[in-house]
Amino acid sequence: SSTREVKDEL
Amino acid sequence: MNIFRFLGDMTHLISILILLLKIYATKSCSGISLKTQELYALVFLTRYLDLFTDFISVYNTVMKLVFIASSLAIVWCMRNHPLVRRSYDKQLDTFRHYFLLLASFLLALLLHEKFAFQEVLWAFSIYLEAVAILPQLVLLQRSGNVDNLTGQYVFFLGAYRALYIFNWIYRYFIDPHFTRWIACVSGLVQTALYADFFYYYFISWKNNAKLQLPA
Repeated sequence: SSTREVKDEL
Repeated sequence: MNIFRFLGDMTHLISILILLLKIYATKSCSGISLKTQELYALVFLTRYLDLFTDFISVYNTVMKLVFIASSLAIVWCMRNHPLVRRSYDKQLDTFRHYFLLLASFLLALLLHEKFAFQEVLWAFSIYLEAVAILPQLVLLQRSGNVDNLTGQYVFFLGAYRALYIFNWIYRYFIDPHFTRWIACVSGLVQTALYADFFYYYFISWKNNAKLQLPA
């Protein structure tokens, strides 16, 4: 989403 | 996804499978800290709220669901399974884990990427994961003898953390936009907690002897 940075790590 | 990150995820998965195997095959959770397992369940539940808001990949979603389901299953077995719960070393599992919860929550309120519900809980989950192994390490230290599967479980959990550090070093050089200080610093602290355990693990491995921790 544009409002939060996507966290790709688990 | 680089090889260190992938191997890190796999060793994390293997550690959980070893724990499930131990509980299933021996119907015993002796040497396992229920407090650590409950903290991990909370870590996954608070961190993976983004399952509802962001889609990253099928791999990412499946792994998150596996981590949530397996951690809840382990906690359920240790609390409710008639045979497993009897083997729980309750009198040795006395670490004050509420302090870890409180400290992680306060730190998350102070240090986060953004003051928003999901971001604060994400930071909380990172801080809590860093220290969640402490009740487990204290329990092992107190019981002295560590059975084979429990030793492997903690070893693979530590390997997962170490591989994530290599993953961050790799990403730091490859991806100039990668700056995740909260996760990296917490990850360093978390891995450092395993140093003592690793030392005795390698000594026992070198001498081909049973893993024993000094009292």
